[in-house]
Amino acid sequence: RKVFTGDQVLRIDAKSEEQIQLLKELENTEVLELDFWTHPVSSDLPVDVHVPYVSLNVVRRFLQDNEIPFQVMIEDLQELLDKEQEDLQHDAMKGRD
Amino acid sequence: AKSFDYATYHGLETLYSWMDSMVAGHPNLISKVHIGSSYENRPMYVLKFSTGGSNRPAIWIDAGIHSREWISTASAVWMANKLATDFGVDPSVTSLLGQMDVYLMIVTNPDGYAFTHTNNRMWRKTRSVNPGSTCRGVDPNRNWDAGFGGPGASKNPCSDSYHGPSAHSAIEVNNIVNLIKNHGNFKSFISIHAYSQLLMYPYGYICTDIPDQAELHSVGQGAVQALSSLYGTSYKVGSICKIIYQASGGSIDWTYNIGIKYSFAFELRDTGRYGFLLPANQIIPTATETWLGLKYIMEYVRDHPY
Repeated sequence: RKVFTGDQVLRIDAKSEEQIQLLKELENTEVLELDFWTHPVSSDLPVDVHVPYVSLNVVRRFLQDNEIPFQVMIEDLQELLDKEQEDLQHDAMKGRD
Repeated sequence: AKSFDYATYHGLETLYSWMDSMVAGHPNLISKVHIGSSYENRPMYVLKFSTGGSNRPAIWIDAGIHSREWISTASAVWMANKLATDFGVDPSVTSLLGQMDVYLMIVTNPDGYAFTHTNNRMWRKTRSVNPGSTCRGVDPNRNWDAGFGGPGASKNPCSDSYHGPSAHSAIEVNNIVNLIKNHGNFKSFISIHAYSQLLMYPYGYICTDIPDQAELHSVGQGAVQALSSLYGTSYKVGSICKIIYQASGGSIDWTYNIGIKYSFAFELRDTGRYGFLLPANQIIPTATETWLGLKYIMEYVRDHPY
């Protein structure tokens, strides 16, 4: 099972078409292995992106340098997935009982 | 089916045995149709709700085509049970199933769904091997013959929106295409995704309005009004291209183009807290509100034969 320890999901609120273009460039930067849950299309739609831990600093720096507002939607992706698995196991045991 | 826990996520085997219990529990209403196998040779099943007659006008509903969107599959499980238990109780549902068949596909991408439970919770595509690449999978909602290979899909096998080598090359897509074509009497095609709280209609591959845009927008607004009446969950209505982005090779564009007028796609909860990792305690509220929207559309299709 692949783990995502330290990975974060950022919600980015681009303020202009120029910032959307910058995010599209980011989306095409394969080496960062970003997983765009919603895509940069227009400044009235938020962009959610799963950022691997190793790429976090680069991406945060990129957004700050370009003054693109963002917030952390999921602080630690693996923690959320662990909680989901706990719930699954708990419910499965409950079901067996 | 009575002891089944609808308020949690389940693995593929559990869902497949649940389907058998639904058929056993409703022998005069539900049958399990084997429409083919997935790339890794898992069976693909559709639950057919029918009160008789042959080749009646039908409604198609699918969930889980993007495997990581577990809430869509979990909501479809709950709604299948709702449809079965409301039959003979709710006059509108009874009338619907007295005139039309409903085909409900709970797990439209079984290989991907199994993979999210065993290896990678973030997996979205199928699990097919791409010749010449180490990356696997095709995005099954970019592989339909509607603007195939156009904007909003990638030709890179490593991309999550890889459209595949050709239209309907993904066996999971081709199995559905064959069923829809052979049946020939589907009047509505509804695909359930997550997330963003949207109800969309064609087109995705071009931003041109469809001929039936006004009617479908009106039906969408009515459905969203019904959905929101329960918990106030706010949805937007519009064409895929205008409301989110240009995306080619999508299922509802293909179904609309072959004449299935009432083609819609739901993007379920949420709006930016969990994305598609919705906690299990939101399954039943999500399914319950979605049912109201889905029921509105099915009633409209029933009352507007064409």
